[in-house]
Amino acid sequence: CSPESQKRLRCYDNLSLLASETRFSVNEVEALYELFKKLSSSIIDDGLIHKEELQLALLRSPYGENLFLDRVFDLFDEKRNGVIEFDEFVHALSIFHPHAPMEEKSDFVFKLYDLRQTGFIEREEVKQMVIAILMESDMRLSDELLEAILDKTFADADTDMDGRISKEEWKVFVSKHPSLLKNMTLPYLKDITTVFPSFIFNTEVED
Amino acid sequence: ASPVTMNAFELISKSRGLDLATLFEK
Repeated sequence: CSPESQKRLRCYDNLSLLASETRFSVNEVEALYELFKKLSSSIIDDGLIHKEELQLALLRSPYGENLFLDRVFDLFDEKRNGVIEFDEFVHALSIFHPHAPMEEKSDFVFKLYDLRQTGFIEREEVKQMVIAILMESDMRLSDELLEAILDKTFADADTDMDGRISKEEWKVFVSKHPSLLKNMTLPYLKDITTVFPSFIFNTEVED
Repeated sequence: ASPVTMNAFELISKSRGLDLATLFEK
């Protein structure tokens, strides 16, 4: 571990620790570093992913507000210091791995939708998210239709009818609607060394 | 599917902010 490799998180100890904590091999962690480098240098080249950089990658523009992007960023940012570091990036992407258990994916989405972090997904939160997606996609819905969609959703998901969805109710709901977790699996992650083969020029180890 | 038959989470899951596959596009 030279000071330079420590700085760039490329030292073998760091890489193998990350591999042991996640579903990635050491070479796959190195390949993810290639993606991380690209994202973290797109606006400010400081080895950290800022919200604007994630926004630029996902929405093709660093400007404007997107509720869902904010939530994704906050969940990636484990240390809650306003930036995504490499270890946080690898930890979060591990949940998106095709081999990650559905329960982990379901928990991640639950946290994502639990906007106020109360341990429940409340009707008001769902309404806020539906309004946000309508604005994002330039769709218009009457208030009546919006309430009808919320009624239908809660009739299906909120089995104890207390006006909010608990984690247990959410698990049952996603098991009935597995397509809701579709975004949570990134097939690219199974072949990440093929997607970013340039890791080979910097590798510290042969898996 | 039309919004009437959709549940709210189906709509929400279509946000581009949630589509991390975009990160891997060259």
